[in-house]
Amino acid sequence: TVTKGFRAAKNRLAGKAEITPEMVDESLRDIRVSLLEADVAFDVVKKFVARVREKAIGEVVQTTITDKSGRKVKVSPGDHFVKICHDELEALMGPVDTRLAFKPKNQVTGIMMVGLQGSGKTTTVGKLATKLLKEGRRPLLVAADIYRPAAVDQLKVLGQRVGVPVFHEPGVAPPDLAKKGYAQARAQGCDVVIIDTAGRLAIDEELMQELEAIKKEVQPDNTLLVVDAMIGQDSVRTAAEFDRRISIDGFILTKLDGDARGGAALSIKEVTGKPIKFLGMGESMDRLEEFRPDGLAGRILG
Amino acid sequence: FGSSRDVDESVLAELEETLFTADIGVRTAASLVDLAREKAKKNELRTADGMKQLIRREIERIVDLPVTNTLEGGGPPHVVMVVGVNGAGKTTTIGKLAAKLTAQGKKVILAAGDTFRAAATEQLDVWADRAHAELVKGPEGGDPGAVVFEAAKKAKEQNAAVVIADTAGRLHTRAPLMEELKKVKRVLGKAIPGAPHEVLLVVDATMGQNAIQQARQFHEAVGVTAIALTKLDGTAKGGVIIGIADELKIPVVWVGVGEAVEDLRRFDPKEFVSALFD
Ligand SMILES: Nc1nc2c(ncn2[C@@H]2O[C@H](COP(=O)(O)OP(=O)(O)OP(=O)(O)O)[C@@H](O)[C@H]2O)c(=O)[nH]1
Ligand SMILES: Nc1nc2c(ncn2[C@@H]2O[C@H](COP(=O)(O)OP(=O)(O)OP(=O)(O)O)[C@@H](O)[C@H]2O)c(=O)[nH]1
Ligand SMILES: [Mg+2]
Ligand SMILES: [Mg+2]
Repeated sequence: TVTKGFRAAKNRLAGKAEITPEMVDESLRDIRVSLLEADVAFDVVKKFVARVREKAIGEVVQTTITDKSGRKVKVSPGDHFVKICHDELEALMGPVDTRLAFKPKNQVTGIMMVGLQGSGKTTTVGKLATKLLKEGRRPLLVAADIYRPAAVDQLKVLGQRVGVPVFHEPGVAPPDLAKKGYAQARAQGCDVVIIDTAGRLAIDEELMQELEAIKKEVQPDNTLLVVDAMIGQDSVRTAAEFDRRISIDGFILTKLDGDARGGAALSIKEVTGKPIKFLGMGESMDRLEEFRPDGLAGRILG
Repeated sequence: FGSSRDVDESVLAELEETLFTADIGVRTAASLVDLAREKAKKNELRTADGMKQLIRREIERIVDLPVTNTLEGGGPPHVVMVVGVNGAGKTTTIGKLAAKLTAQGKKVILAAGDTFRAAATEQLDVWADRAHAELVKGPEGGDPGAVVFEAAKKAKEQNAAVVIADTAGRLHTRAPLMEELKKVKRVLGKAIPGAPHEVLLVVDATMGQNAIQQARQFHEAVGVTAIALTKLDGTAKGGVIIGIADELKIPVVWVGVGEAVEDLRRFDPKEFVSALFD
Protein backbone atom coordinates (compact mmCIF):
# COMPACT_ATOMS: atom_id res chain seq x y z
CA THR A 1 0.00 0.00 0.00
CA VAL A 2 1.26 3.47 -0.82
CA THR A 3 -0.22 5.44 2.08
CA LYS A 4 1.42 3.48 4.83
CA GLY A 5 2.31 4.80 8.18
CA PHE A 6 0.56 7.45 10.07
CA ARG A 7 -2.32 8.01 7.69
CA ALA A 8 -3.03 4.29 7.44
CA ALA A 9 -3.00 4.00 11.20
CA LYS A 10 -5.40 6.90 11.51
CA ASN A 11 -7.74 5.50 8.85
CA ARG A 12 -7.75 2.13 10.52
CA LEU A 13 -9.16 3.67 13.68
CA ALA A 14 -11.32 6.40 12.17
CA GLY A 15 -15.06 6.05 12.54
CA LYS A 16 -14.76 2.98 14.75
CA ALA A 17 -17.25 2.81 17.60
CA GLU A 18 -14.78 1.03 19.80
CA ILE A 19 -11.09 0.32 19.65
CA THR A 20 -9.48 -2.86 20.83
CA PRO A 21 -5.86 -3.27 21.91
CA GLU A 22 -5.43 -5.46 18.82
CA MET A 23 -6.39 -2.54 16.62
CA VAL A 24 -3.96 -0.33 18.47
CA ASP A 25 -1.19 -2.86 17.89
CA GLU A 26 -1.99 -3.05 14.20
CA SER A 27 -1.84 0.73 13.96
CA LEU A 28 1.42 0.76 15.84
CA ARG A 29 2.89 -1.61 13.28
CA ASP A 30 2.07 0.96 10.60
CA ILE A 31 3.61 3.70 12.73
CA ARG A 32 6.74 1.61 13.22
CA VAL A 33 7.18 1.20 9.48
CA SER A 34 6.58 4.88 8.97
CA LEU A 35 9.15 5.92 11.56
CA LEU A 36 11.79 3.54 10.16
CA GLU A 37 11.15 4.95 6.71
CA ALA A 38 11.61 8.38 8.27
CA ASP A 39 15.10 7.33 9.41
CA VAL A 40 14.32 7.27 13.10
CA ALA A 41 16.91 5.00 14.75
CA PHE A 42 15.80 1.39 15.23
CA ASP A 43 16.00 1.39 19.05
CA VAL A 44 14.36 4.80 19.29
CA VAL A 45 11.43 3.51 17.23
CA LYS A 46 11.08 0.60 19.64
CA LYS A 47 10.97 2.97 22.61
CA PHE A 48 8.54 5.34 20.96
CA VAL A 49 6.12 2.60 19.94
CA ALA A 50 6.19 1.13 23.46
CA ARG A 51 5.46 4.54 24.98
CA VAL A 52 2.59 5.24 22.60
CA ARG A 53 1.16 1.78 23.14
CA GLU A 54 1.08 2.32 26.88
CA LYS A 55 -0.74 5.61 26.51
CA ALA A 56 -3.01 4.46 23.73
CA ILE A 57 -4.21 1.24 25.35
CA GLY A 58 -5.07 3.25 28.41
CA GLU A 59 -6.70 6.23 26.75
CA VAL A 60 -7.89 5.48 23.23
CA VAL A 61 -10.16 2.66 24.26
CA GLN A 62 -12.12 5.14 26.34
CA THR A 63 -12.67 7.71 23.56
CA THR A 64 -13.50 10.35 26.11
CA ILE A 65 -10.68 12.63 27.02
CA THR A 66 -10.15 15.49 29.40
CA ASP A 67 -9.19 18.50 27.34
CA LYS A 68 -6.88 21.36 28.26
CA SER A 69 -9.57 23.21 30.19
CA GLY A 70 -10.43 20.13 32.24
CA ARG A 71 -13.70 19.27 30.50
CA LYS A 72 -14.56 15.75 29.42
CA VAL A 73 -14.86 15.67 25.62
CA LYS A 74 -15.88 12.90 23.25
CA VAL A 75 -13.38 12.32 20.46
CA SER A 76 -13.16 9.80 17.68
CA PRO A 77 -10.66 7.06 18.57
CA GLY A 78 -8.73 7.69 15.39
CA ASP A 79 -8.31 11.36 16.17
CA HIS A 80 -7.29 10.63 19.72
CA PHE A 81 -4.73 8.07 18.63
CA VAL A 82 -3.29 10.57 16.18
CA LYS A 83 -3.14 13.14 18.94
CA ILE A 84 -1.29 10.76 21.26
CA CYS A 85 1.32 9.97 18.58
CA HIS A 86 1.81 13.60 17.72
CA ASP A 87 2.00 14.74 21.33
CA GLU A 88 4.38 11.96 22.29
CA LEU A 89 6.68 12.75 19.38
CA GLU A 90 6.68 16.45 20.18
CA ALA A 91 7.30 15.71 23.84
CA LEU A 92 10.27 13.49 22.95
CA MET A 93 11.81 16.20 20.80
CA GLY A 94 11.29 18.87 23.40
CA PRO A 95 11.40 20.76 25.62
CA VAL A 96 12.28 23.56 23.26
CA ASP A 97 15.53 25.27 24.18
CA THR A 98 16.92 27.31 21.33
CA ARG A 99 18.94 29.69 23.47
CA LEU A 100 22.66 29.98 23.08
CA ALA A 101 24.81 30.50 26.14
CA PHE A 102 26.25 34.02 26.19
CA LYS A 103 28.88 35.54 28.42
CA PRO A 104 28.33 39.07 29.76
CA LYS A 105 28.55 41.65 26.97
CA ASN A 106 32.12 42.75 27.69
CA GLN A 107 33.47 39.21 27.29
CA VAL A 108 33.89 36.93 24.28
CA THR A 109 31.32 34.16 23.86
CA GLY A 110 32.47 31.07 21.98
CA ILE A 111 30.51 28.83 19.62
CA MET A 112 32.25 25.75 18.25
CA MET A 113 30.68 23.95 15.26
CA VAL A 114 31.44 20.26 14.79
CA GLY A 115 30.12 17.38 12.72
CA LEU A 116 30.59 14.84 9.97
CA GLN A 117 32.00 15.73 6.57
CA GLY A 118 29.65 17.75 4.38
CA SER A 119 26.93 18.22 7.02
CA GLY A 120 26.77 21.99 6.47
CA LYS A 121 29.01 23.43 9.21
CA THR A 122 30.77 26.16 7.23
CA THR A 123 27.53 27.36 5.65
CA THR A 124 25.81 27.33 9.04
CA VAL A 125 28.63 29.39 10.60
CA GLY A 126 27.74 32.08 8.07
CA LYS A 127 24.05 31.78 8.93
CA LEU A 128 24.71 32.02 12.67
CA ALA A 129 26.88 35.08 12.12
CA THR A 130 24.04 36.66 10.12
CA LYS A 131 21.57 35.98 12.92
CA LEU A 132 23.89 37.27 15.65
CA LEU A 133 24.59 40.45 13.68
CA LYS A 134 20.84 41.08 13.46
CA GLU A 135 20.66 40.65 17.21
CA GLY A 136 23.22 43.41 17.69
CA ARG A 137 26.22 41.22 18.41
CA ARG A 138 29.63 41.41 16.76
CA PRO A 139 30.79 37.98 15.59
CA LEU A 140 34.24 36.98 14.41
CA LEU A 141 34.72 33.72 12.53
CA VAL A 142 37.69 31.41 13.04
CA ALA A 143 38.62 29.28 10.04
CA ALA A 144 39.96 26.19 11.84
CA ASP A 145 39.50 23.66 9.02
CA ILE A 146 43.08 23.35 7.88
CA TYR A 147 42.55 20.20 5.81
CA ARG A 148 39.80 20.60 3.23
CA PRO A 149 40.93 22.31 0.02
CA ALA A 150 39.77 25.94 0.01
CA ALA A 151 37.86 25.58 3.30
CA VAL A 152 39.42 28.80 4.57
CA ASP A 153 38.55 30.53 1.29
CA GLN A 154 34.98 29.31 1.62
CA LEU A 155 34.62 30.81 5.10
CA LYS A 156 36.31 34.04 4.02
CA VAL A 157 33.86 34.43 1.14
CA LEU A 158 30.93 33.87 3.49
CA GLY A 159 32.39 36.26 6.06
CA GLN A 160 32.67 38.93 3.41
CA ARG A 161 29.11 38.35 2.22
CA VAL A 162 27.75 38.56 5.74
CA GLY A 163 30.00 41.42 6.82
CA VAL A 164 32.01 39.83 9.61
CA PRO A 165 35.77 39.39 10.04
CA VAL A 166 37.31 35.95 9.49
CA PHE A 167 40.46 34.97 11.32
CA HIS A 168 42.98 32.48 9.97
CA GLU A 169 46.75 32.11 10.12
CA PRO A 170 48.47 29.59 7.86
CA GLY A 171 50.57 26.91 9.55
CA VAL A 172 48.81 27.20 12.90
CA ALA A 173 47.06 24.21 14.47
CA PRO A 174 43.32 24.45 15.22
CA PRO A 175 43.59 24.78 19.04
CA ASP A 176 45.99 27.72 18.62
CA LEU A 177 43.85 29.17 15.84
CA ALA A 178 40.96 29.21 18.29
CA LYS A 179 43.07 30.82 21.00
CA LYS A 180 44.41 33.47 18.61
CA GLY A 181 40.89 33.97 17.29
CA TYR A 182 39.72 34.95 20.76
CA ALA A 183 42.61 37.40 21.09
CA GLN A 184 41.74 38.86 17.71
CA ALA A 185 38.10 39.19 18.77
CA ARG A 186 39.07 41.09 21.90
CA ALA A 187 41.39 43.34 19.90
CA GLN A 188 38.62 44.12 17.39
CA GLY A 189 35.86 44.58 19.92
CA CYS A 190 33.99 41.46 18.79
CA ASP A 191 31.88 39.68 21.40
CA VAL A 192 31.24 36.28 19.76
CA VAL A 193 33.73 33.87 18.21
CA ILE A 194 32.35 31.16 15.94
CA ILE A 195 34.82 28.37 15.24
CA ASP A 196 34.41 26.41 11.99
CA THR A 197 36.10 23.01 12.32
CA ALA A 198 36.88 20.34 9.73
CA GLY A 199 34.36 17.61 9.08
CA ARG A 200 35.45 14.40 10.78
CA LEU A 201 34.32 10.89 11.61
CA ALA A 202 33.37 10.32 15.24
CA ILE A 203 35.66 7.28 15.13
CA ASP A 204 38.71 9.25 13.97
CA GLU A 205 40.78 9.23 17.16
CA GLU A 206 43.27 11.87 16.09
CA LEU A 207 40.65 14.34 14.89
CA MET A 208 38.44 13.81 17.93
CA GLN A 209 41.47 14.59 20.09
CA GLU A 210 41.87 17.78 18.07
CA LEU A 211 38.34 18.81 19.06
CA GLU A 212 39.09 17.99 22.69
CA ALA A 213 42.20 20.16 22.43
CA ILE A 214 40.28 23.09 20.93
CA LYS A 215 37.69 22.78 23.64
CA LYS A 216 40.31 22.61 26.37
CA GLU A 217 42.09 25.65 24.96
CA VAL A 218 39.19 28.10 24.67
CA GLN A 219 36.30 26.41 26.46
CA PRO A 220 33.56 27.55 24.09
CA ASP A 221 30.23 28.36 25.70
CA ASN A 222 28.40 26.45 22.99
CA THR A 223 29.45 23.27 21.19
CA LEU A 224 26.97 22.55 18.42
CA LEU A 225 26.79 19.35 16.38
CA VAL A 226 25.71 20.03 12.81
CA VAL A 227 23.73 17.10 11.38
CA ASP A 228 22.45 16.58 7.84
CA ALA A 229 18.69 15.94 8.03
CA MET A 230 19.07 13.21 5.40
CA ILE A 231 21.23 11.10 7.71
CA GLY A 232 20.08 7.53 8.32
CA GLN A 233 20.61 5.10 11.16
CA ASP A 234 24.13 6.42 11.69
CA SER A 235 22.70 9.49 13.43
CA VAL A 236 22.69 7.75 16.78
CA ARG A 237 26.23 6.35 16.57
CA THR A 238 27.55 9.73 15.49
CA ALA A 239 25.63 11.89 17.95
CA ALA A 240 26.35 9.60 20.89
CA GLU A 241 30.07 9.44 20.14
CA PHE A 242 30.50 13.19 19.59
CA ASP A 243 28.59 13.84 22.80
CA ARG A 244 30.63 11.28 24.71
CA ARG A 245 33.96 12.68 23.51
CA ILE A 246 33.44 16.43 23.67
CA SER A 247 30.04 17.01 25.24
CA ILE A 248 27.60 18.65 22.84
CA ASP A 249 25.36 21.50 23.98
CA GLY A 250 22.93 21.26 21.12
CA PHE A 251 22.26 20.33 17.52
CA ILE A 252 21.63 22.06 14.26
CA LEU A 253 19.75 20.03 11.66
CA THR A 254 20.53 21.15 8.08
CA LYS A 255 19.06 20.67 4.59
CA LEU A 256 15.49 20.49 5.81
CA ASP A 257 14.45 22.28 2.63
CA GLY A 258 14.60 18.86 0.96
CA ASP A 259 12.07 16.06 1.45
CA ALA A 260 14.03 13.97 3.94
CA ARG A 261 11.67 13.09 6.78
CA GLY A 262 14.34 14.01 9.31
CA GLY A 263 13.89 11.18 11.79
CA ALA A 264 17.41 11.88 13.02
CA ALA A 265 15.93 14.78 14.96
CA LEU A 266 14.11 12.35 17.23
CA SER A 267 17.01 9.90 17.45
CA ILE A 268 19.72 12.36 18.42
CA LYS A 269 17.55 14.08 21.03
CA GLU A 270 16.48 10.76 22.50
CA VAL A 271 20.00 9.36 22.68
CA THR A 272 21.85 12.41 24.02
CA GLY A 273 19.11 14.39 25.73
CA LYS A 274 20.54 17.53 24.15
CA PRO A 275 18.20 19.97 22.40
CA ILE A 276 17.91 20.82 18.73
CA LYS A 277 18.61 24.54 18.54
CA PHE A 278 18.31 25.48 14.89
CA LEU A 279 17.19 24.19 11.52
CA GLY A 280 18.97 24.87 8.23
CA MET A 281 16.44 25.58 5.52
CA GLY A 282 18.54 26.42 2.47
CA GLU A 283 21.92 27.48 1.19
CA SER A 284 21.63 31.23 1.67
CA MET A 285 22.65 33.04 4.83
CA ASP A 286 19.11 33.91 5.94
CA ARG A 287 17.97 30.28 5.95
CA LEU A 288 18.28 29.46 9.64
CA GLU A 289 15.26 28.95 11.86
CA GLU A 290 14.81 28.25 15.52
CA PHE A 291 13.73 24.69 16.20
CA ARG A 292 10.04 24.05 16.73
CA PRO A 293 8.88 20.50 17.37
CA ASP A 294 5.41 20.61 15.83
CA GLY A 295 6.43 21.03 12.18
CA LEU A 296 9.13 18.40 12.44
CA ALA A 297 6.85 15.97 14.32
CA GLY A 298 4.32 16.00 11.48
CA ARG A 299 7.06 15.51 8.92
CA ILE A 300 8.62 12.57 10.76
CA LEU A 301 5.30 10.80 11.34
CA GLY A 302 4.47 11.14 7.64
CA PHE B 1 24.43 -14.50 15.40
CA GLY B 2 25.34 -17.67 17.31
CA SER B 3 26.26 -19.68 14.27
CA SER B 4 24.49 -22.93 14.94
CA ARG B 5 21.37 -21.49 16.56
CA ASP B 6 18.02 -22.50 15.14
CA VAL B 7 16.37 -20.02 12.85
CA ASP B 8 13.59 -18.97 15.18
CA GLU B 9 11.77 -15.65 15.51
CA SER B 10 14.48 -14.21 17.77
CA VAL B 11 17.15 -14.91 15.14
CA LEU B 12 14.90 -13.34 12.49
CA ALA B 13 14.41 -10.31 14.75
CA GLU B 14 18.19 -9.97 15.04
CA LEU B 15 18.50 -10.21 11.27
CA GLU B 16 15.88 -7.51 10.88
CA GLU B 17 17.75 -5.22 13.26
CA THR B 18 21.04 -5.75 11.41
CA LEU B 19 19.41 -4.94 8.09
CA PHE B 20 17.52 -1.88 9.33
CA THR B 21 20.50 -0.35 11.12
CA ALA B 22 22.45 -0.66 7.86
CA ASP B 23 19.86 1.65 6.21
CA ILE B 24 18.64 -1.14 3.97
CA GLY B 25 15.12 0.21 4.06
CA VAL B 26 11.88 -1.21 5.33
CA ARG B 27 10.61 -2.82 2.15
CA THR B 28 13.86 -4.53 1.18
CA ALA B 29 14.63 -5.63 4.75
CA ALA B 30 11.10 -7.03 5.19
CA SER B 31 11.35 -9.04 1.98
CA LEU B 32 14.74 -10.43 3.00
CA VAL B 33 13.45 -11.45 6.44
CA ASP B 34 10.38 -13.01 4.82
CA LEU B 35 12.65 -14.98 2.50
CA ALA B 36 14.59 -16.33 5.48
CA ARG B 37 11.37 -17.16 7.33
CA GLU B 38 9.96 -19.04 4.31
CA LYS B 39 13.11 -21.08 3.82
CA ALA B 40 13.22 -21.88 7.53
CA LYS B 41 9.58 -23.06 7.45
CA LYS B 42 10.34 -25.35 4.51
CA ASN B 43 13.34 -26.62 6.47
CA GLU B 44 15.67 -25.40 3.73
CA LEU B 45 17.38 -23.29 6.36
CA ARG B 46 18.56 -24.74 9.65
CA THR B 47 21.04 -22.49 11.36
CA ALA B 48 21.63 -18.78 11.90
CA ASP B 49 24.85 -19.17 9.91
CA GLY B 50 22.94 -20.72 7.04
CA MET B 51 20.50 -17.83 7.17
CA LYS B 52 23.33 -15.31 7.06
CA GLN B 53 24.74 -17.03 3.97
CA LEU B 54 21.36 -16.96 2.25
CA ILE B 55 20.81 -13.28 2.93
CA ARG B 56 24.34 -12.37 1.89
CA ARG B 57 23.94 -14.21 -1.40
CA GLU B 58 20.60 -12.55 -2.01
CA ILE B 59 21.95 -9.03 -1.35
CA GLU B 60 25.00 -9.73 -3.52
CA ARG B 61 22.66 -10.82 -6.29
CA ILE B 62 20.79 -7.51 -6.03
CA VAL B 63 23.83 -5.22 -6.05
CA ASP B 64 26.02 -7.15 -8.47
CA LEU B 65 24.77 -5.26 -11.52
CA PRO B 66 26.52 -5.17 -14.87
CA VAL B 67 28.69 -2.13 -15.32
CA THR B 68 29.13 -0.66 -18.73
CA ASN B 69 32.18 1.50 -19.28
CA THR B 70 33.36 3.76 -16.57
CA LEU B 71 35.90 6.51 -17.25
CA GLU B 72 36.37 5.26 -20.80
CA GLY B 73 34.51 4.21 -23.91
CA GLY B 74 32.85 7.43 -24.95
CA GLY B 75 34.22 9.91 -27.47
CA PRO B 76 37.14 10.46 -27.07
CA PRO B 77 36.88 12.46 -25.02
CA HIS B 78 34.84 10.33 -22.66
CA VAL B 79 32.59 12.78 -20.78
CA VAL B 80 31.51 12.22 -17.20
CA MET B 81 28.92 14.45 -15.52
CA VAL B 82 28.97 14.26 -11.72
CA VAL B 83 25.76 15.04 -9.83
CA GLY B 84 24.27 14.71 -6.36
CA VAL B 85 22.92 16.48 -3.32
CA ASN B 86 24.84 19.04 -1.29
CA GLY B 87 27.90 17.79 0.54
CA ALA B 88 27.77 14.22 -0.83
CA GLY B 89 31.41 14.27 -1.95
CA LYS B 90 31.23 15.16 -5.68
CA THR B 91 34.19 17.53 -5.89
CA THR B 92 36.44 15.28 -3.79
CA THR B 93 35.46 12.20 -5.81
CA ILE B 94 36.26 14.01 -9.07
CA GLY B 95 39.73 14.79 -7.75
CA LYS B 96 40.27 11.12 -6.92
CA LEU B 97 38.97 9.93 -10.31
CA ALA B 98 41.16 12.44 -12.15
CA ALA B 99 44.23 11.21 -10.27
CA LYS B 100 43.45 7.59 -11.21
CA LEU B 101 43.24 8.57 -14.86
CA THR B 102 46.35 10.74 -14.99
CA ALA B 103 48.28 7.94 -13.26
CA GLN B 104 47.37 5.83 -16.30
CA GLY B 105 48.91 8.49 -18.49
CA LYS B 106 45.58 9.90 -19.66
CA LYS B 107 44.94 13.58 -20.22
CA VAL B 108 42.08 14.81 -18.05
CA ILE B 109 40.13 18.07 -18.21
CA LEU B 110 37.98 19.10 -15.26
CA ALA B 111 35.08 21.51 -15.64
CA ALA B 112 34.33 23.71 -12.62
CA GLY B 113 30.59 23.47 -13.19
CA ASP B 114 29.71 24.62 -9.68
CA THR B 115 29.58 28.35 -10.25
CA PHE B 116 27.34 28.89 -7.28
CA ARG B 117 28.83 27.82 -3.95
CA ALA B 118 31.47 29.87 -2.14
CA ALA B 119 35.00 28.81 -3.16
CA ALA B 120 33.75 25.79 -5.14
CA THR B 121 36.07 26.57 -8.05
CA GLU B 122 39.03 27.11 -5.70
CA GLN B 123 38.35 23.71 -4.12
CA LEU B 124 38.34 21.91 -7.49
CA ASP B 125 41.43 23.88 -8.48
CA VAL B 126 43.39 22.33 -5.62
CA TRP B 127 42.23 18.87 -6.68
CA ALA B 128 43.14 19.53 -10.32
CA ASP B 129 46.66 20.38 -9.14
CA ARG B 130 46.89 17.26 -7.00
CA ALA B 131 45.67 15.08 -9.86
CA HIS B 132 47.75 16.80 -12.56
CA ALA B 133 44.59 17.54 -14.50
CA GLU B 134 43.67 20.74 -16.30
CA LEU B 135 40.87 22.90 -14.94
CA VAL B 136 38.42 24.96 -16.97
CA LYS B 137 36.62 27.49 -14.84
CA GLY B 138 34.25 30.40 -15.15
CA PRO B 139 33.24 33.45 -13.13
CA GLU B 140 31.42 32.90 -9.84
CA GLY B 141 27.68 33.16 -10.38
CA GLY B 142 28.21 32.52 -14.10
CA ASP B 143 26.40 30.03 -16.29
CA PRO B 144 27.51 26.45 -15.54
CA GLY B 145 26.57 25.47 -19.09
CA ALA B 146 29.16 27.88 -20.45
CA VAL B 147 31.90 26.36 -18.28
CA VAL B 148 31.20 22.76 -19.29
CA PHE B 149 30.91 23.80 -22.94
CA GLU B 150 34.29 25.47 -22.72
CA ALA B 151 35.80 22.37 -21.09
CA ALA B 152 34.37 20.04 -23.72
CA LYS B 153 35.66 22.27 -26.52
CA LYS B 154 39.12 22.36 -24.97
CA ALA B 155 39.11 18.58 -24.54
CA LYS B 156 38.42 18.10 -28.24
CA GLU B 157 41.10 20.60 -29.24
CA GLN B 158 43.69 19.02 -26.96
CA ASN B 159 42.67 15.42 -27.64
CA ALA B 160 42.01 14.80 -23.97
CA ALA B 161 40.94 11.31 -22.95
CA VAL B 162 38.38 12.31 -20.34
CA VAL B 163 36.33 15.34 -19.29
CA ILE B 164 34.81 15.31 -15.83
CA ALA B 165 32.21 17.98 -15.12
CA ASP B 166 31.56 19.01 -11.51
CA THR B 167 28.13 20.43 -10.75
CA ALA B 168 26.76 22.30 -7.77
CA GLY B 169 25.13 20.28 -5.04
CA ARG B 170 21.37 20.50 -5.21
CA LEU B 171 18.36 18.99 -3.50
CA HIS B 172 16.17 17.02 -5.91
CA THR B 173 13.13 18.88 -4.58
CA ARG B 174 14.29 22.15 -6.17
CA ALA B 175 12.74 21.99 -9.65
CA PRO B 176 14.62 24.99 -11.12
CA LEU B 177 17.92 23.44 -10.02
CA MET B 178 17.02 20.11 -11.61
CA GLU B 179 16.13 22.02 -14.79
CA GLU B 180 19.56 23.64 -14.66
CA LEU B 181 21.12 20.19 -14.48
CA LYS B 182 19.19 19.04 -17.54
CA LYS B 183 20.46 22.11 -19.36
CA VAL B 184 24.08 21.30 -18.45
CA LYS B 185 23.53 17.79 -19.84
CA ARG B 186 22.13 19.20 -23.08
CA VAL B 187 25.07 21.58 -23.44
CA LEU B 188 27.50 18.68 -23.08
CA GLY B 189 25.58 16.79 -25.77
CA LYS B 190 25.80 19.77 -28.12
CA ALA B 191 29.54 20.16 -27.54
CA ILE B 192 30.29 16.46 -28.01
CA PRO B 193 27.79 14.10 -29.63
CA GLY B 194 26.71 11.41 -27.21
CA ALA B 195 27.98 13.30 -24.18
CA PRO B 196 27.75 12.87 -21.29
CA HIS B 197 28.71 9.22 -21.76
CA GLU B 198 28.52 8.72 -18.03
CA VAL B 199 26.33 10.38 -15.39
CA LEU B 200 27.77 9.62 -11.97
CA LEU B 201 25.49 10.12 -8.97
CA VAL B 202 27.45 10.64 -5.77
CA VAL B 203 25.67 9.17 -2.76
CA ASP B 204 26.81 9.69 0.84
CA ALA B 205 26.89 6.36 2.71
CA THR B 206 25.53 8.03 5.86
CA MET B 207 22.27 8.88 4.09
CA GLY B 208 19.01 7.25 5.04
CA GLN B 209 15.95 6.42 2.98
CA ASN B 210 15.91 9.82 1.26
CA ALA B 211 18.86 8.62 -0.86
CA ILE B 212 16.47 6.36 -2.76
CA GLN B 213 14.27 9.32 -3.61
CA GLN B 214 17.38 11.29 -4.61
CA ALA B 215 18.39 8.51 -6.98
CA ARG B 216 14.89 8.35 -8.49
CA GLN B 217 14.73 12.09 -9.13
CA PHE B 218 18.25 12.50 -10.48
CA HIS B 219 17.71 9.43 -12.67
CA GLU B 220 14.48 10.83 -14.02
CA ALA B 221 16.08 14.19 -14.70
CA VAL B 222 19.40 13.24 -16.29
CA GLY B 223 19.63 9.45 -16.46
CA VAL B 224 22.13 8.20 -13.89
CA THR B 225 24.48 5.52 -15.25
CA ALA B 226 26.51 4.78 -12.14
CA ILE B 227 26.88 5.60 -8.46
CA ALA B 228 29.89 6.58 -6.38
CA LEU B 229 29.21 5.72 -2.73
CA THR B 230 31.28 7.98 -0.46
CA LYS B 231 32.27 8.04 3.21
CA LEU B 232 32.21 4.28 3.59
CA ASP B 233 35.23 4.68 5.89
CA GLY B 234 32.80 5.81 8.58
CA THR B 235 30.37 3.73 10.66
CA ALA B 236 27.52 3.96 8.14
CA LYS B 237 26.96 0.94 5.90
CA GLY B 238 25.42 2.56 2.84
CA GLY B 239 22.57 0.05 2.73
CA VAL B 240 20.42 2.46 0.73
CA ILE B 241 22.22 1.41 -2.46
CA ILE B 242 20.56 -1.98 -2.17
CA GLY B 243 17.14 -0.41 -2.56
CA ILE B 244 18.48 1.77 -5.38
CA ALA B 245 19.94 -1.27 -7.15
CA ASP B 246 16.74 -3.26 -6.70
CA GLU B 247 14.42 -0.54 -7.94
CA LEU B 248 16.45 1.41 -10.50
CA LYS B 249 19.10 -1.14 -11.52
CA ILE B 250 21.85 1.48 -11.20
CA PRO B 251 25.25 -0.05 -10.29
CA VAL B 252 27.62 1.29 -7.69
CA VAL B 253 30.98 1.56 -9.42
CA TRP B 254 33.14 3.55 -7.03
CA VAL B 255 33.48 3.65 -3.28
CA GLY B 256 35.01 6.55 -1.35
CA VAL B 257 36.90 5.51 1.75
CA GLY B 258 38.50 8.71 2.94
CA GLU B 259 39.45 12.27 2.13
CA ALA B 260 42.83 11.69 0.49
CA VAL B 261 43.39 11.40 -3.24
CA GLU B 262 44.05 7.65 -3.10
CA ASP B 263 40.90 6.87 -1.07
CA LEU B 264 38.81 5.53 -3.93
CA ARG B 265 38.16 1.88 -4.81
CA ARG B 266 36.10 -0.06 -7.29
CA PHE B 267 32.87 -1.33 -5.76
CA ASP B 268 33.09 -4.98 -4.75
CA PRO B 269 29.71 -6.62 -4.02
CA LYS B 270 31.22 -9.31 -1.78
CA GLU B 271 33.21 -6.81 0.27
CA PHE B 272 30.21 -4.49 0.57
CA VAL B 273 27.90 -7.26 1.76
CA SER B 274 30.33 -8.70 4.27
CA ALA B 275 30.81 -5.22 5.79
CA LEU B 276 27.02 -5.01 6.27
CA PHE B 277 27.15 -7.93 8.65
CA ASP B 278 30.22 -6.86 10.62
N1 LIG C 1 19.86 22.88 0.56
C1 LIG C 1 20.66 23.13 1.62
N2 LIG C 1 21.98 23.03 1.45
C2 LIG C 1 22.77 23.30 2.52
C3 LIG C 1 22.26 23.64 3.79
N3 LIG C 1 23.32 23.84 4.62
C4 LIG C 1 24.44 23.62 3.90
N4 LIG C 1 24.11 23.29 2.62
C5 LIG C 1 24.98 22.94 1.50
O1 LIG C 1 25.61 21.72 1.84
C6 LIG C 1 26.91 21.68 1.23
C7 LIG C 1 27.94 21.41 2.31
O2 LIG C 1 28.00 22.54 3.14
P1 LIG C 1 29.33 22.94 3.92
O3 LIG C 1 29.00 24.14 4.72
O4 LIG C 1 30.49 23.02 2.99
O5 LIG C 1 29.50 21.66 4.85
P2 LIG C 1 30.64 21.36 5.89
O6 LIG C 1 30.03 20.63 7.02
O7 LIG C 1 31.35 22.61 6.27
O8 LIG C 1 31.59 20.40 5.08
P3 LIG C 1 33.06 19.93 5.52
O9 LIG C 1 33.76 21.13 6.03
O10 LIG C 1 33.64 19.37 4.30
O11 LIG C 1 32.83 18.88 6.56
C8 LIG C 1 27.09 23.00 0.52
O12 LIG C 1 26.70 22.80 -0.82
C9 LIG C 1 26.09 23.92 1.22
O13 LIG C 1 25.64 24.97 0.40
C10 LIG C 1 20.82 23.72 3.95
O14 LIG C 1 20.28 24.00 5.01
N5 LIG C 1 20.09 23.45 2.82
N1 LIG D 1 35.55 10.45 5.27
C1 LIG D 1 35.26 10.73 4.00
N2 LIG D 1 35.01 12.01 3.66
C2 LIG D 1 34.74 12.29 2.37
C3 LIG D 1 34.70 11.28 1.37
N3 LIG D 1 34.40 11.89 0.19
C4 LIG D 1 34.27 13.20 0.45
N4 LIG D 1 34.49 13.46 1.77
C5 LIG D 1 34.43 14.73 2.47
O1 LIG D 1 33.10 15.21 2.41
C6 LIG D 1 33.11 16.64 2.44
C7 LIG D 1 32.30 17.16 1.26
O2 LIG D 1 32.98 16.84 0.06
P1 LIG D 1 32.78 17.68 -1.27
O3 LIG D 1 33.63 17.02 -2.30
O4 LIG D 1 32.99 19.12 -1.02
O5 LIG D 1 31.26 17.40 -1.55
P2 LIG D 1 30.38 18.02 -2.70
O6 LIG D 1 29.35 17.03 -3.07
O7 LIG D 1 31.23 18.49 -3.83
O8 LIG D 1 29.71 19.24 -1.95
P3 LIG D 1 28.90 20.47 -2.61
O9 LIG D 1 29.61 20.85 -3.85
O10 LIG D 1 28.93 21.54 -1.58
O11 LIG D 1 27.53 19.95 -2.86
C8 LIG D 1 34.57 17.05 2.39
O12 LIG D 1 34.99 17.32 3.72
C9 LIG D 1 35.27 15.83 1.87
O13 LIG D 1 36.62 15.73 2.30
C10 LIG D 1 34.96 9.91 1.77
O14 LIG D 1 34.93 8.96 0.98
N5 LIG D 1 35.23 9.71 3.09
MG1 LIG E 1 33.34 23.08 6.16
MG1 LIG F 1 31.34 20.33 -4.75
